Amino acid sequence: NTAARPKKKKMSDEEIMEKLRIIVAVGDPNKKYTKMEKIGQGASGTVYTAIEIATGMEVAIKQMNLSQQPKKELIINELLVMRENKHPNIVNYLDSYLVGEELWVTMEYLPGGSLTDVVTETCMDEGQIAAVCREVLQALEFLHYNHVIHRDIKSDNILLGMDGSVKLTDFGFCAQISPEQSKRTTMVGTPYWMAPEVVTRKQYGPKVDIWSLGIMAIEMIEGEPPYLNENPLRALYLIATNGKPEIKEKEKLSPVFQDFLDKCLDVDVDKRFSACELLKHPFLKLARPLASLHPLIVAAKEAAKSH
Amino acid sequence: SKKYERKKRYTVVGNPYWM
Repeated sequence: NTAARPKKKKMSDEEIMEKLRIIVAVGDPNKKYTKMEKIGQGASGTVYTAIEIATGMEVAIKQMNLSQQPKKELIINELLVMRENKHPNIVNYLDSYLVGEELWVTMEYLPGGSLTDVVTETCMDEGQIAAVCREVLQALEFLHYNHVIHRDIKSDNILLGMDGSVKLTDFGFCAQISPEQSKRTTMVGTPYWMAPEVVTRKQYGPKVDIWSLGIMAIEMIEGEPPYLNENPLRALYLIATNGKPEIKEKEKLSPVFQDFLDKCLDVDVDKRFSACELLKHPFLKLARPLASLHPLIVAAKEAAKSH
Repeated sequence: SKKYERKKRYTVVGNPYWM
């Protein structure tokens, strides 16, 4: 029963290229950066490390082949959002370049790797989980205040510095909402982290990010999201029918942590806490210093190397 | 199967091919 809404006129490829040419920087990035090693591969592109020749600073470069992008307009969205929403818990966007058929986006590089390496290779305690949740919630409060929904919160999109700093990345699928259009319906995200209202194709808003944060908290407890052993379609079915997922050995968690999870993973969107409310939750008072993440990061990198 | 496992974590937009 989605309200009748005028369909957004789809931009043609030429219009998209025109817009990109306005946004991107002039010049050949090959002259400005020395590409080093490949560090990531995602649906939207490949990520490399690189050295900025002039300063010696290490950066990350995300390369996307425009002809392979099913939804090019999302790329423009990503560039604009990252450029206009600078925050200590958001990976800093530096510049972007058109290189033939490819778009290169240069960003701040965080050598600690992604949170996925840490959750799959090490064991986190509640103090460390609380610290990560607080940092991500700070980014979400900032984004939601600026009418941006990330829509793809998961450990893969959380990058870590060697000092334990925690930053959100990959705005390729975010949505900018407005008073006229404060809700969305398109199914966007990663199935296992999707909120029930997204899966059941209802109108959704910023609180989908809070649900995904709750699933990410389960990753930090169990090493992976619920239903990852199932295929994606079945996982969507289970999210739609089960609602709040079971947490193995939940009784081993502290009551305050259990309550924090309940506030993130409430199927009733109105009851589900916002980022602002969660930042006041007592669980975050258990947070240990970010430096306590350093041993986990080192251990995760060792384990990844040995694979 | 490692490739399949990695693809499970890919982001989807609209109706993915497997729906």
